[in-house]
Amino acid sequence: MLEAKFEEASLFKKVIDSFKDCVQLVNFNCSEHGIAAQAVDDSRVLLVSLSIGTESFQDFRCDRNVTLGADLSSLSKILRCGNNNDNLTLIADDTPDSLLLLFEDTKKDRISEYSLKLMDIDADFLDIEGMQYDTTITMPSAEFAKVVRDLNQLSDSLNILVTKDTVKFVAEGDIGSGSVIVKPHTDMDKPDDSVKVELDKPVDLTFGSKYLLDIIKGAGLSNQITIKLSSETPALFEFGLQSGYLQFFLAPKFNE
Amino acid sequence: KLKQTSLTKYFKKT
Repeated sequence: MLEAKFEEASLFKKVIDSFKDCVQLVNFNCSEHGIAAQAVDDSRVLLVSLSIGTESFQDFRCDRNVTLGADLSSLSKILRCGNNNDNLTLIADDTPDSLLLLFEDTKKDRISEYSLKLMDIDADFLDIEGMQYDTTITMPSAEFAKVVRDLNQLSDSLNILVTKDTVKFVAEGDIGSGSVIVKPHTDMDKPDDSVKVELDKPVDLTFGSKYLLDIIKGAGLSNQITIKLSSETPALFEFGLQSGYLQFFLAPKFNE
Repeated sequence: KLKQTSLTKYFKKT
């Protein structure tokens, strides 16, 4: 039996909204540790890895591991029926055909109940653990989102160059070129506005802008984004949750 | 010309 109660439905809505446009069918694996999911987009370029720890829930109970195979567009339709401030409880039995979503507005004594049909989803699970990265950048997620949106107008590729003192984003396209340089700094008053760069090796990598546009949809989850880059492995873009994370792994582009 | 790589080049199936 799974019974997972979010104090506010908005958290789960935001999480699902952050990746429903890049993957459609997702297995949610529920265990005593919380709810986790991994899914790869159709082009096999972008991987989403979600972990919602038990601390993110008001109440969490999962007696036995259970997998919930869901179509995110359907789940998202149901999530839109609840208000952001409602309590949201996800309920499923040990071998579920459907997931029950219970929205409760405790002030108005209103309870809405929806049932989502589940599916058997046959998906590969990729081993994403233990990757080594050459650099780790932490910066405001809104600032990263703006850089991606701005430079996307110029090119379908975004080049990221990292040295000890700077992170440089470059786009070169038919209409012209653009670059944004971000330098590490610490903001004592607003720590979330700080930019931090840890560097083992300088990095020069290029990514598809359309995938980055998908990734920045997670910017509403967290004020900061952590970006880990290496020439050997796909980049990791991570938004932290109060307990858990939403990670995107993106395969780079290379010269033929 | 830049070529998009695939995740399966880097990550093994489990």
